[in-house]
Amino acid sequence: CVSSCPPACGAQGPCDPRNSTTNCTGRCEPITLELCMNLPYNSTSFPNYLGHQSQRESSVSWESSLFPALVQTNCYTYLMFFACTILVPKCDSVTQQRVPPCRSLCLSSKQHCESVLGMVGLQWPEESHCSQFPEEGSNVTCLLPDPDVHECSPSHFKCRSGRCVLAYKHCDGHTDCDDHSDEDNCGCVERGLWACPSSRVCIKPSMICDGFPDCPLLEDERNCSMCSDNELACNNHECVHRTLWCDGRKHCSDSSDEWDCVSLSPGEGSLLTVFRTAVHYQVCADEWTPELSALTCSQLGLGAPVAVEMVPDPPGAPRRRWLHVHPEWSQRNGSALQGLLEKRGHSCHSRRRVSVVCSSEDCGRRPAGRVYKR
Amino acid sequence: VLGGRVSRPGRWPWQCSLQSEPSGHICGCVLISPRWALTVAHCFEGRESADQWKVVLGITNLDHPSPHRQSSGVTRIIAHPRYSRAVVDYDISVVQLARAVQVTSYVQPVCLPRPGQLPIPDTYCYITGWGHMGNRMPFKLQEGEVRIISLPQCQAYFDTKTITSRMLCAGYEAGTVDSCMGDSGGPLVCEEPSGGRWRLFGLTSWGSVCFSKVLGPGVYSNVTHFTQWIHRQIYLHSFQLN
Repeated sequence: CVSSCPPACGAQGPCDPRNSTTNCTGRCEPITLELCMNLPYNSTSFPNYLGHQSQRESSVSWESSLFPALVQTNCYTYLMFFACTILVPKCDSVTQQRVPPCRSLCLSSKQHCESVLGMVGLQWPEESHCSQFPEEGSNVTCLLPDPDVHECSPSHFKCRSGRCVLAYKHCDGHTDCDDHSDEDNCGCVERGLWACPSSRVCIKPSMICDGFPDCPLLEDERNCSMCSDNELACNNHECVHRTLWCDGRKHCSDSSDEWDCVSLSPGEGSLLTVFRTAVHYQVCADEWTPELSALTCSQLGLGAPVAVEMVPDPPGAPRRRWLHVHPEWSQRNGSALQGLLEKRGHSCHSRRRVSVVCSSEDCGRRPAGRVYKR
Repeated sequence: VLGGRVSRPGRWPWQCSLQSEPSGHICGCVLISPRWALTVAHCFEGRESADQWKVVLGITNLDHPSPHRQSSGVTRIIAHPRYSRAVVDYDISVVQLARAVQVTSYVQPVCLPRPGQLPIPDTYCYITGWGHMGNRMPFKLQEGEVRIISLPQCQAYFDTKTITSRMLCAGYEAGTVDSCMGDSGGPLVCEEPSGGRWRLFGLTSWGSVCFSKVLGPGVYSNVTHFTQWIHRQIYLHSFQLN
């Protein structure tokens, strides 16, 4: 029993096979299955004629992949319409009952397309026996295609010849339509897209200056900010005053002013450096504590500290910019390290810099296999 | 996993099961630290609220009690802001666990790739999951060895535009070993040549209809592309920056 009963059956728990699909049909609901959004009707009722209990189940079914692929072979003009009548059956708004396709529509679809499936070793969906559908003209209402029926689903591009090809094959550089119409008028502009200057890549206009580079040379994220001299540009191109950069509080709406504020220099004895107010600072070892070493490693995602050293500045070293531990840092629980440091008027008394070596959190090791004696 | 085999208990200690009532297991996930896991964004379609999910670790058999089992609620689901439901691009989510799991020999995090580190085409890596086996859903965790397929080769299987740089392909032309429905969000891991450390390069995302005879490789979210984004999400949600 793979799913719970439809709500109309009044069941939330495991379903009873006796009432899951036969006596119990759901109420009308709007069609949400993208594949079938351009039908001449817009509400459906479940279970459908393939035994699916919901549109979600339909959307991940084998049939909802099979039919769009099969439509491309042009085996039958109304195949997609038939597919949708069994995937998302029409719901009669008066009776709240599903309306089946007519048997002749089913038979025509099967007659034209079953052999195509056979060529690639696939079978016509077992659940879609045409005998279950009423004859046209009988006293049961059934669906037949009319002039309003779209041959292609919304997931398809319709060639000038009338053939359907999958929408993503439109303008992909390969001819898919028999009349080549899927590759006509395929410039970026013609498709409502923006052309990256250095390449033939087209991107959506909404992707320009959105903080994510999409063009190969990142041109879509250039010249997006108009910041003044005392401001820096956030990743999403907002402007934030330099003095607010890396102060432990978010000022860019994407938080990018608080990214990459703390680092350990790889080639210089793992010295701690903090980028604050758009300038790199050394951290003065005065008042440094083991808790701050642990926070540094944790913030960098590197586990726990294994070695902490207060490195004396060599005589004649260049004048450094120092950050000092804030006197009330311990009351700022949960802050990032850069929020616990401050600039002071005086230099570092000890003239020692903080160096921290972190353990790198252990990961990616499987436990050793046990040895069983034979 | 199609064409795989039952895993030995504890062999993949980072594999987790993302569960929601009443269905139980919905997707796979991967532990990357005691408080954080990764999965794919499409697992949360229609069930976006964190409080209806739990993460289960340390198990092999989905419906058997295990002394190594640990579970946690979910505090936060961070889907990639550019996730596209239509083309399954940027299919990744970071999941914050309600409590830190205890690292044991059955529950351990996996390493993320280094910046720019991609798996080498034609090398062999492993996928794992409780997804469909082609004829039935398994109770025991399955593992399968898959070959990494280069981006151009994969684009030839599917379509140039369908396969983006946010995706990785792995498997076989004949589809003999492949991930399937229910494996989504689970790991594609490769062992480093020097010394037994495993890195997470992919998260099971999509592919052809795996239990038909439509062939081809599986498509995985390319974790390398997202490493910086993952680190930033963890950082931003671990410290009080507001």
